[in-house]
Amino acid sequence: ELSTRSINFAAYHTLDTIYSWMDSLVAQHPGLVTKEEVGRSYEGRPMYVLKFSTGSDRPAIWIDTGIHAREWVSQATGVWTANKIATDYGSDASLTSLLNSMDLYLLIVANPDGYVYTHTRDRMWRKTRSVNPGSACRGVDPNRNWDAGFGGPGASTNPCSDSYHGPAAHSEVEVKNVVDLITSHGNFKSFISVHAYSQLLMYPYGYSCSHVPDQPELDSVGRAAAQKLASLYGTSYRVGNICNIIYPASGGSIDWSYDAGIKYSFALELRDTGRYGFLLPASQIVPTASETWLALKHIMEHVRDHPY
Amino acid sequence: QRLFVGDQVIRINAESEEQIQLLQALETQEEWELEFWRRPVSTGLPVDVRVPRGSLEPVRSYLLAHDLPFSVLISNLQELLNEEKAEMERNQKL
Repeated sequence: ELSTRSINFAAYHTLDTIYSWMDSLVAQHPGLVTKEEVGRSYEGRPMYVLKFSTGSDRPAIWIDTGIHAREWVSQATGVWTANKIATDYGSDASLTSLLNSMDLYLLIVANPDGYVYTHTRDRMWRKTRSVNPGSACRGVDPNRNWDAGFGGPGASTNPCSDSYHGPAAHSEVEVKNVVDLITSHGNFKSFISVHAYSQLLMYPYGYSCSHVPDQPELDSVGRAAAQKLASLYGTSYRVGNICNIIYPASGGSIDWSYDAGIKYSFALELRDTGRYGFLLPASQIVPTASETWLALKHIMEHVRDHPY
Repeated sequence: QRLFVGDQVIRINAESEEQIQLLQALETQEEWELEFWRRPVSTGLPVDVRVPRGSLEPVRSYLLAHDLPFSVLISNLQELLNEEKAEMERNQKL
């Protein structure tokens, strides 16, 4: 029932279904895909990353989807993308060469507690589900919790706010798990976080409006990726650094990864039809994922072709 | 389960820096319990706000009073949530 052949990619799924489906993907592509537990969430749920690898000791690319729980098209895009990578390996020459030289890590549900909460209690939940001592409000914005200008502009000190940064950098175990994996691995060359909705392709910084040293290259890569994305359905993205094209936002994941030495750090905000906000109809998952794939692939190819 | 019956999501297209500031003032207005899905930043980006049913009238009055152009993105959030839930249930059965 849950084989990769029968899962409906044009549907939203629960955490359990996604996790079970991961097992079937691994079973069907044993020489390519493994499912690794990165750690546990605040409420004790496992956090699984899919690792696509054809060798050992390789540089790697990181992609996470759905750090904000309610942005469901992100997690759904992650599922579709994982399947795309597994099925295209061996037939798509460019992807094959990429995976023959680099590993790819895909964290489909970066905030499992929040995701389950959106399915069971509050569809509009964004944050983690950790208890904030002294407050009736729960949760921290996991994209304000990274050690990158932590506690600076664009993050709230109020535990009831949707952009609450938390008591300390990496206080959220969901963030800490990723930080520990990236740090201990030590050879990630790209870090991509996928959000929804706003149609943006961004690079660091969010905690500062000053340009990063690699701004010209990141901007050029981002613009080319956005062009590729638009080539499928004409979906138009704005490209730039977080601070200038949205607003100052401290404690973000890609600011941390860039400052940790991962040059090719990007964040995407997926499709917005202007009618549904976070409730993009499931019929649009596959078109969204398909166009996003073109941008992701362009970035990954650039990373492969520009070792540093 | 939290319900959003009658809540609307309104899209506001600010046309000047002054209008952005008026919207930013709304962000600090706690009484209306607004939830900004997209915050007021610049005139180039639309602002999306979820407005609870009970706050619809004062918010509309505020927008009209300040000539802030807006449209209704989602007229009843709960209806959309119900449709999504029904679709998921159908899909699970399949």
